[in-house]
Amino acid sequence: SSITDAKDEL
Amino acid sequence: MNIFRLAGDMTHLLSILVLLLKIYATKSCSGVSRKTQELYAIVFLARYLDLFTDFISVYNTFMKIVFIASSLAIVWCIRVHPMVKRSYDKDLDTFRHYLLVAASFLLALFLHEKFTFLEIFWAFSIYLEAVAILPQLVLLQRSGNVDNLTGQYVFFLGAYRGLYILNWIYRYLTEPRFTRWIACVSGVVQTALYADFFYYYFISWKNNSKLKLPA
Repeated sequence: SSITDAKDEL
Repeated sequence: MNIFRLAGDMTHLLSILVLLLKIYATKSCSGVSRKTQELYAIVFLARYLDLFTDFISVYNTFMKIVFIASSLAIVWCIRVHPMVKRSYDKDLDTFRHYLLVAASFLLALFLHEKFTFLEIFWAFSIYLEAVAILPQLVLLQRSGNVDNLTGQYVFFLGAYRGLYILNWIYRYLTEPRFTRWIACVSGVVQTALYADFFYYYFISWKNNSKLKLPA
């Protein structure tokens, strides 16, 4: 996955 | 999900519950900055636009909805609820918060991960969250005396930010590709804003006295 696509934090 | 992240989310949730409890139990929002609460509502609405496009986990979706709903409920109480509204002192809450919104949005237009609608609103929400506590801190400083629940609300919010920094350090050490400069730098700035408050919070806790902020 790229840097940007994992917005897993709230 | 590591223990720091979970603890951070829980203290964040706890801070909101404390604030709702204070407003509900005392039917008053004295000492609470409506402007900070409105900024948080904007922060959550702007950041969680991805509710419609990305699915991370049931936990994430659930928490996002809780944060949006609770922030809107708090703003609603202060603006609309007849008894709560009466206790709102707008002469103490004079911070020009729209400047924070404008500055954060401008910064997001220049500093973002990708030039897309969602990414710009995400970056905007990160910058705005970093400074959203300012009207609240200024209000507490101006009113001097801080009631227990409002003090605890700000304390838990600050604890949430501190725990998120520990979470990033943990992730940086354990995830080889963890680089999230916008969130981390903004997060550190945000946490630093609480330093002064924490200093006086611990002094009052140590002396077992009421929290007072110097003018």
